[in-house]
Amino acid sequence: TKFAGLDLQGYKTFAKETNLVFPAQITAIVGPNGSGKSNVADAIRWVLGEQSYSLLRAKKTEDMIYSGSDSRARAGMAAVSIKFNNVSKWLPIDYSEVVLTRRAYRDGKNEYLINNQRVRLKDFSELLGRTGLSDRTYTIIGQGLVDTALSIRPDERSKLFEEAA
Amino acid sequence: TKFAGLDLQGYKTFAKETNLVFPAQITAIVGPNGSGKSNVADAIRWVLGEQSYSLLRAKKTEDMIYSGSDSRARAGMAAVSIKFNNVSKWLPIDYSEVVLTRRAYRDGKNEYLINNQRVRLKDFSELLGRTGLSDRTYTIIGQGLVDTALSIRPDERSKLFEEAA
Amino acid sequence: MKKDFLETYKAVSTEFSRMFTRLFNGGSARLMLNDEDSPIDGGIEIEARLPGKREQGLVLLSGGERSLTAVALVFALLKVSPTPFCVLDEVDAMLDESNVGRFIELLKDLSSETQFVLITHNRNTVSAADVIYGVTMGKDSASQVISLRLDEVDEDFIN
Amino acid sequence: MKKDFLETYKAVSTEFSRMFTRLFNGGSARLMLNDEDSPIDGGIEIEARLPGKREQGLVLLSGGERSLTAVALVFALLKVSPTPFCVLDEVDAMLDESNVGRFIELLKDLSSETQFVLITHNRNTVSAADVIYGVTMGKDSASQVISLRLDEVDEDFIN
Ligand SMILES: Nc1ncnc2c1ncn2[C@@H]1O[C@H](COP(=O)(O)OP(=O)(O)OP(=O)(O)O)[C@@H](O)[C@H]1O
Ligand SMILES: Nc1ncnc2c1ncn2[C@@H]1O[C@H](COP(=O)(O)OP(=O)(O)OP(=O)(O)O)[C@@H](O)[C@H]1O
Ligand SMILES: [Mg+2]
Ligand SMILES: [Mg+2]
Repeated sequence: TKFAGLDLQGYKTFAKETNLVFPAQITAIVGPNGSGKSNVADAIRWVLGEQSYSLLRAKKTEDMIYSGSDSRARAGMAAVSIKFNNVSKWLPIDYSEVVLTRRAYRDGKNEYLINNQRVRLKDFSELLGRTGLSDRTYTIIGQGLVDTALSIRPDERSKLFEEAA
Repeated sequence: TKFAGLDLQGYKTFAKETNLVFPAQITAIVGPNGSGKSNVADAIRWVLGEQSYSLLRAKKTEDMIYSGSDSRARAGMAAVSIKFNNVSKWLPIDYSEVVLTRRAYRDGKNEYLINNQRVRLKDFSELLGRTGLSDRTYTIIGQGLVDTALSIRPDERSKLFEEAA
Repeated sequence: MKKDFLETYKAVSTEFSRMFTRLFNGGSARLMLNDEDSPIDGGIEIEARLPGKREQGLVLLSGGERSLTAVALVFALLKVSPTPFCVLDEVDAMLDESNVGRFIELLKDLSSETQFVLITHNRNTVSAADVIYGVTMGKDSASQVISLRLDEVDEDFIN
Repeated sequence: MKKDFLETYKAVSTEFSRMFTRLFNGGSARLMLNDEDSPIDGGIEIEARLPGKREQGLVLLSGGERSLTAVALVFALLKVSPTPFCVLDEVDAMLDESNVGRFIELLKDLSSETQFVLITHNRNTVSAADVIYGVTMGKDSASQVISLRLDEVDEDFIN
């Protein structure tokens, strides 16, 4: 399995550090309305470099950070790390595990890290491009958006195929 | 109960004459995908005078008429009748049961009937206006459209209130 | 005209807050006029605060939370200005079990004034109905309808 | 560029027809290029014929039929050009029991090349998973996650 794990801290409703592992081919996420399931999907989209806030059900950077509740203070930062198993070296980087991290702060600043080293967004995007996960619209099918492939214009549909090509 | 029944013939997937009665306050309609449940909702919308084909998941009059299958010929006409119990005379017409019928033919012609008498669309709409059912956006909440009230613009939302006023 | 609108608006606004808190078993929500002097053109805004959470934009709400908030508004309109009947086509599709329960409870209250037709794949919703119709596609590719009792509704008809 | 696109298009087109017929247990569907000489700008159209029915516009399809047709296209893209993983958030919300069954079967085939994360309220979908995470909102209004076995998934987590 290439996709090994996801760590969230301060991201949307994940105030506490949460570590999810993905050892299997099929993982299900279940739970009541508003519990945070789609927020996990947003976290994945966000750490993979999403810059469009509308696709993240948000308006600005601050919306990514846990905003607090009656019983818990808000967070100062959101951090999501996605872990890849790279034993087969499918990623052109000399580590057997590759961790991509994105952090955001309340002043709107974003930071990008590869295996805990700060890197420029340029290098982060470059490595992401090698995963085959960036700019693939069909990697994450959002809630309520399953029939997007049918409702988009024919020329927008061609874009999906360009991604696959 | 004011809403007494619905008769469909030749309407979308209702090739055969179908009579539904609504003696209760809460009626459920269940069944597999594509069986015709939303088509019943479309039939109600259509007989109540809907002129916008996009709200009927269609493009033209002909789409209202059963188009046939491998094992059944297409229909020449679609007819939907909605029956109201008028014993209390909530409708200003001297009948204890009021039946509004709409028919459509393949040449695009529509016919309107009140208690089986042909009437002008003007008179049909006029009586419909008295039912409190025409031009009420919230009478029929279509599939996939439950959160429309949230996604429309604030001034469009005012229209809902104008209808209720 | 504007006077009718404002009267209706106030009544629906009160009901909306009530319905929201009942459906979410807590929290609070309200409607607001963008322009009190030009209420119709100014438009109506919605603010919602879920139980235990801070007030946030509607855009952050989950799928089920959006459905339920919209239902609260529709129910408020029906309470203030009932229509003879109302058809709800799979409005419960994204609701979890406890939210469906509260939705059904509130619907039963409203059903004294308005007849409801509920198109659904949800077992709990069906159990709230007095009459159940099962629709299937026949071998001749035409719809056929049968009347069902609750104990006859099985996996062929419901999820 | 155009050559790659046409090759990919042909492969996805073949898979899409196959996936559609498997998901619908019959019927047929195909993709079409609006302009063979300018395939990218001309755009791609979808034609679908459901089992036993005549070919009709996509606009007439039911909610469940639309979901399943879109899934057939996504699965075709994944088959031709797999990504390391794919997240599907409640794509089964409108599917009836038999369609969920075929969706899951096809997903299992694809899962040999792609890891899937399925967010769902559906019992049948959950039973196809190897690993299940239950997410709940804690009393402190923060999400908490626990690992669940299939027999531990009850109405608190699923419909
Ligand atoms: N920055 C934030 N801080 C705190 N809470 C947030 C933040 N962003 C979003 N939320 C909350 O997250 C909740 C939505 O979570 P999510 O969409 O993951 O739910 P879900 O489990 O997918 O539910 P459903 O089954 O209804 O789709 C909303 O109640 C929203 O208030
Ligand atoms: N004029 C017509 N003639 C024949 N079939 C039609 C016509 N119009 C629509 N249909 C068929 O009706 C079907 C859709 O029915 P409907 O939307 O009522 O399904 P549904 O029971 O609501 O399903 P779901 O549970 O997926 O929402 C489509 O398969 C479409 O081909
Ligand atoms: Mg969700
Ligand atoms: Mg439907």
